[in-house]
Amino acid sequence: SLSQKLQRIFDKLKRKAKLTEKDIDLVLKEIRVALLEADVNYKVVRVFISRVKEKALGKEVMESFTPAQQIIKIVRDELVYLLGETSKGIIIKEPYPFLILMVGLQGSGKTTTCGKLANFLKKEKGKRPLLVGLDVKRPAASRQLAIIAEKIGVSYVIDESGNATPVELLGKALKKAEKEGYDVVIGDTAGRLQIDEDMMSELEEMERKYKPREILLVIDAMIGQEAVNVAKTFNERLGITGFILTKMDGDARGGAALSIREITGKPIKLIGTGEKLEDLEFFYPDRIASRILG
Amino acid sequence: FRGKTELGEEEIEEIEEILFQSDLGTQMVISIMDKVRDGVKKGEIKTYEDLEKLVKEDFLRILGEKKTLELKDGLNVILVIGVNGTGKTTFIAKLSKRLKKQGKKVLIAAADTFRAAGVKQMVVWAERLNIPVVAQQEGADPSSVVFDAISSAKARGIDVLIVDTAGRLHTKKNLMEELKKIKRVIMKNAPSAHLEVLLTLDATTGQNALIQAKNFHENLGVTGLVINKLDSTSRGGHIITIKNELNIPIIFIGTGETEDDLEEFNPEKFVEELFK
Ligand SMILES: Nc1nc2c(ncn2[C@@H]2O[C@H](COP(=O)(O)OP(=O)(O)OP(=O)(O)O)[C@@H](O)[C@H]2O)c(=O)[nH]1
Ligand SMILES: Nc1nc2c(ncn2[C@@H]2O[C@H](COP(=O)(O)OP(=O)(O)OP(=O)(O)O)[C@@H](O)[C@H]2O)c(=O)[nH]1
Ligand SMILES: [Mg+2]
Ligand SMILES: [Mg+2]
Repeated sequence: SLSQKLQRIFDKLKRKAKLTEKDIDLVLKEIRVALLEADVNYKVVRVFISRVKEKALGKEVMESFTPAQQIIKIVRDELVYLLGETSKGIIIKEPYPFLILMVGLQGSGKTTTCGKLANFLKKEKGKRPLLVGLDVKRPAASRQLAIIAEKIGVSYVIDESGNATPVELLGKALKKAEKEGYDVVIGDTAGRLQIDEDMMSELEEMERKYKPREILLVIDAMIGQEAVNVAKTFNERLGITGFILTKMDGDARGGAALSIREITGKPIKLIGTGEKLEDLEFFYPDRIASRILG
Repeated sequence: FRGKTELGEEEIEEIEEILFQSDLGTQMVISIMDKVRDGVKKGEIKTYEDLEKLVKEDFLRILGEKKTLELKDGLNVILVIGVNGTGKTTFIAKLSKRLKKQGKKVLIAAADTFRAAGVKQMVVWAERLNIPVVAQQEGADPSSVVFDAISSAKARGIDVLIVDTAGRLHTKKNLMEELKKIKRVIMKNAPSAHLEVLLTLDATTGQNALIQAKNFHENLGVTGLVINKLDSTSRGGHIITIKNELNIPIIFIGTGETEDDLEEFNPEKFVEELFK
């Protein structure tokens, strides 16, 4: 583990009378590798390490009897601080209907997460959600959402005609929600690349016309270095309100969590921890910090 | 400043940044950069061009020759496996269209009986491409779907049976056991068939891709890799590390969401793209 590696370095340095900046650089190198191995973005690691170095050259480390522990504490605290607050999930407020759009790359877990969120809001918060299948491209996408909705006993709107555009469908669903008293509308959108001009414009049009109160970027926890560009572009073009990290039940270290926070400042609101509709958890920064550090 | 430039620390860090950001993986980048710094110190690497050439040659050596999908006479069975959402079902649509165009008799087994509309998604694709598909109701035992598909394949003189499976994390032991059972069913009921086990990887995945490949390979014996979503901004550098450690050939790459977005893996082209 990282703390064992750092302890070994400091044990070798114990015979020295005083720690030098060079000694600290050796330790920082080890921390840098740990973060890169966790898939934290290269440039984000550089910024993070320089911040940690500033603190590590202070009295608490240089004059400590347990410098390894002190540095680990600085790294952990900095990581937890950057990862943001413990989330309270999605808070649904008036005016109703409260529109939530789920967006992200292909296969990141949006449709499943829409089901999980609707299930959570219904069972834990007593809300009346309406699911909307805005993915009219992917084969059987509507069917996938319909099956999920029926499983959790939530109403849904999907494209029956085969020729509605996602924007029109969202408009229809919002009218239905107002008329029939649904308090929250959750729009499941098609997966898309952040560089796909037409697909990003489609989302911008939805955002312009219907002013969603939450635009959640769904990100696969195993994503690599491009997490930064994906998060940055979705945020710049749409103004996302938060992230959902999925597939955290795997063994990916999830360093993307730090990268997306550093680049956008937007909060991580929820965590997907499995394929079942109950597998949705709040975000706890200290748990994610431990996982990233390995 | 590309070209015949003197190699300072700035240029060396630039190459390190490119390598890291292509998802090559920490250990591989560290070992390459050690070689680079050594070569610069010895004066063997003088310019940025020398550097790029050295790294590209190393990658091409690791990736080896282009390898096409091996098909034999008689029944061929292609078992498609991989983590959730990595593009298995879409890849099968693309591959079956390609094989059908090459004159092969193709049959698809819609054996993702677990995920909502897992069967339906594969069936819709098969109908779109006018390719026969064997399916049962959702929730059926995937091994039983595979068993049916093999019987059907033998009866109809099928050349290639492609099996779609549910996505799964390699960390879930019971799901890996389910895959092993599917493989056993294939080997028991089509003992003379040529079996390929293709693992799909998402190009946007980071270093977990190596762990995925190791685990699936340990459990199933992977014969080829498919890297999907290379049309994204991710470079998919992890496949170089995977080839280096496991020596599994990369057969196909996925470059989009339509049935035509499939290419045979070309090592030279891939390495060129890595440095753009
Ligand atoms: N293990 C695990 N699997 C998940 C999780 N969330 C989603 N999945 C699985 O990931 C795969 C993709 O999920 P989808 O909900 O279809 O993803 P999507 O983003 O809607 O995909 P597109 O609409 O094609 O872009 C499915 O197999 C899901 O069951 C999670 O938290 N853990
Ligand atoms: N951009 C892009 N998208 C792709 C590619 N291959 C698949 N996709 C998309 O990725 C998403 C997931 O693809 P699927 O074929 O459903 O993936 P899967 O592995 O079968 O998913 P599960 O069965 O849920 O595990 C879909 O939206 C596909 O259209 C590709 O090469 N490029
Ligand atoms: Mg979806
Ligand atoms: Mg599938």
